[in-house]
Amino acid sequence: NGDSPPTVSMAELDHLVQIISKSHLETCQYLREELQQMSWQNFLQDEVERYQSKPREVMWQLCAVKITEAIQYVVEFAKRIDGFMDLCQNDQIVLLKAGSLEVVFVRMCRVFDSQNNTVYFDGKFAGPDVFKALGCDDLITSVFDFAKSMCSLHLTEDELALFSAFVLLSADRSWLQEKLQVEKLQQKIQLALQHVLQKNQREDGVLNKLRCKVSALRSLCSRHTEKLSAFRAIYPDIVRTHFPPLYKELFG
Amino acid sequence: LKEKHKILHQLLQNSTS
Repeated sequence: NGDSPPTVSMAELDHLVQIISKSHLETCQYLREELQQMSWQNFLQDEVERYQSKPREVMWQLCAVKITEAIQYVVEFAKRIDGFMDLCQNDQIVLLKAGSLEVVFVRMCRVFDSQNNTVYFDGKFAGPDVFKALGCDDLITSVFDFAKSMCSLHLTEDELALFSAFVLLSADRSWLQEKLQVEKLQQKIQLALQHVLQKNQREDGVLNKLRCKVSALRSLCSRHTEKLSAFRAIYPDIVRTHFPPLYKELFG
Repeated sequence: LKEKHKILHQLLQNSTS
């Protein structure tokens, strides 16, 4: 009935960890070494002001493009997760439509500098003030706070990979046709995540902290949708003609 | 759903590189 966790051998869990970690590293957009080479360069004040003085719609379009690029990597990640492509096409679409932006937010902690409260964006590290022209200060603050709290967990790449897969394979999304199959896959991923956390000798509370992040992610994504609706109400033509088609498909 | 998400569907169909 889907309530009892599936029986999985240690070897199977190790294999799942290996596959998902590999998928994550192959599709994570930026390798840690590449980020280190960027030497955590921050935008200068005049560059910040240039972003701030962009028209609202231009900044929205720029962010939509960056989000869409990141989402394309998440789609590739999903495709390489064991069992994802075995789900029916409807459910693959449902899971990505609901979860791809959530995974982008999870992945953000890899490109986030907690000490300076900056994130890698458009070639350098940007603080929340860079995004002022969007007119969504509250959402931006929440996104930065989320990245900071994810960073404070100091997840390894393996742990981050499995948590991303866990988020993506959420069995409680609306409109799933084969909910039970998604549920089984998510339970296996959760067991693999627990397995890795134990192996890495993480304290017991980490899994609970990660579970709390799931609801924070949902809140961030629904607020993004609200902000987009408000923006679209004022600039319908900009969204229609200038926003990336994939972004419109996912959030329209 | 597939009809409304043609690009996503296409990305899913493309073989992984």
